[in-house]
Amino acid sequence: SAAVPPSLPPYFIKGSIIQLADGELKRVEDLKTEDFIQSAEISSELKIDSSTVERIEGSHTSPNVAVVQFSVGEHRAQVSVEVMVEYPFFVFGQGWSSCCPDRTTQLLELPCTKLSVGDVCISLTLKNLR
Amino acid sequence: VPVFPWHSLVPFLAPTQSD
Repeated sequence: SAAVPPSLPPYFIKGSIIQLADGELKRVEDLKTEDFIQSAEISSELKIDSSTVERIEGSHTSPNVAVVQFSVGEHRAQVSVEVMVEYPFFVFGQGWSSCCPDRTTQLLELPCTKLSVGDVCISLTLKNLR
Repeated sequence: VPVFPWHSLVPFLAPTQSD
């Protein structure tokens, strides 16, 4: 199989074993929106935020890098992240999506759809600790 | 076989809170 670039974390490779907050083990390609939501509900520190894709641009530094701008949470804070084009995000109700799904499937064998403006991704923030 | 925690798969996007 193809070598995974060092910049891509190993847990996105198809077949990787993921432990949910309740201890259940699932393969990365089998994860559902509910798995993330329920895990965050159990977590004492993390909460799920909705992050809407507002813009996707190429990077000046590398053709394999994209800059994705999100609008995060109810305050619609603007956050930009620079990622490899094959880096997968989890879209609510849809599953893994990336800027270049063909590359994601090729490199990670992870089934993936095209990340588009307007998609709502799962992201994490800290719960308010009192 | 390595086991990864669920939260490592999710980007941590922390907006600056003004309140």
